[in-house]
Amino acid sequence: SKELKQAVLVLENMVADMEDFVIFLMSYPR
Amino acid sequence: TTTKEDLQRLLQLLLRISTVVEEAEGRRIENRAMVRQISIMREQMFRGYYLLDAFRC
Repeated sequence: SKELKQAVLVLENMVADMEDFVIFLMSYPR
Repeated sequence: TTTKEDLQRLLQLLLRISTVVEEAEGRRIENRAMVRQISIMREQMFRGYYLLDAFRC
């Protein structure tokens, strides 16, 4: 459905933008 | 793409996002922008899981 495709697109974009965030995240202590 | 493929892709994306969210929750993050970003990711993740469950049912 259209709603499902829209959700996939939103998450695809989020994951694409996540790369820099993950690198930055790894610099934080546990 | 078919609905089945979309659901499969959605699941893959959710697994990836949940790994990052879980990793973020285990760290002491004080940067407000990062905390906000994690919050948005978590919200989108729950929305995605809700949709996944709804379509599976």
